[in-house]
Amino acid sequence: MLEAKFEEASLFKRIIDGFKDCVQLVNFQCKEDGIIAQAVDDSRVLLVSLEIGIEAFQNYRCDHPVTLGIDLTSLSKILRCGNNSDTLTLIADDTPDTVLLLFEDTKKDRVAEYSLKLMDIDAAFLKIEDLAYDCTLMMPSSEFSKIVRDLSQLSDSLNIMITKETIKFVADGDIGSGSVILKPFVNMDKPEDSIKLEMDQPVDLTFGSKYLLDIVKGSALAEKVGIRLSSEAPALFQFDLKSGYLQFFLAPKFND
Amino acid sequence: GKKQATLARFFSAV
Repeated sequence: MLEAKFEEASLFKRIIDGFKDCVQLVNFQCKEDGIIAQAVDDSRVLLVSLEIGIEAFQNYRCDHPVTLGIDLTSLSKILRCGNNSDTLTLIADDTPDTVLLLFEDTKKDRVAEYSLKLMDIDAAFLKIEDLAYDCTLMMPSSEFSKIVRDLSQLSDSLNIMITKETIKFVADGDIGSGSVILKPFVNMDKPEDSIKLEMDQPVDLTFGSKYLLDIVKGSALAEKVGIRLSSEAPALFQFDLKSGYLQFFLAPKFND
Repeated sequence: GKKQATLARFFSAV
């Protein structure tokens, strides 16, 4: 039996909105210690990895591991039916055909109940080892989101270059070019505005703008985004939850 | 120009 209660439905909505536009069919693996999910986009370029730890829930109980195969388009339709401030409980039995979504507005004694049919999704789960990265960058997710949205208007590729003291984003396209240069700094009054950089080796990497536009949809989940880059591994973009995270692994573009 | 790599270049199971 699975009973996973979010204090606010808006959290689960933001999690799903964070990756529903790049993958459609996702297995949610529910275990004693929380829920994990993984999916690769159709072009096999972007991998999404989600972990929702127990602490992210108001109540969590899962006696028996259960996999919920969910079509995110269908799930989103149901999530739109609940109010953001409602509590949301996901309920499933040990061999479920459906998952129940229970929205409760405790102030009004209003209860709404939806059942979503589950799917049998054939997808391998990848064990991602700790990869070695050349640069680790932590910056406000809103700022990263703006840079990606601005520069992707100019080109279908976005270049990220990091040297010891400088982070440079560049787009060079048919209508013109643009660049944004940032320096690491610490904001004592608003630590969440700080930009932190750890660099072992400089990087110069190019990514598809359309994938970055998908990734920045995770920005609603966290004030900060962690970006880890390497010339030998897919880039990792991470949005932390109170307990758990939403990660995107993105393969770069290479010189042919 | 540059060519988009897939994850298979890095993760064998993808």
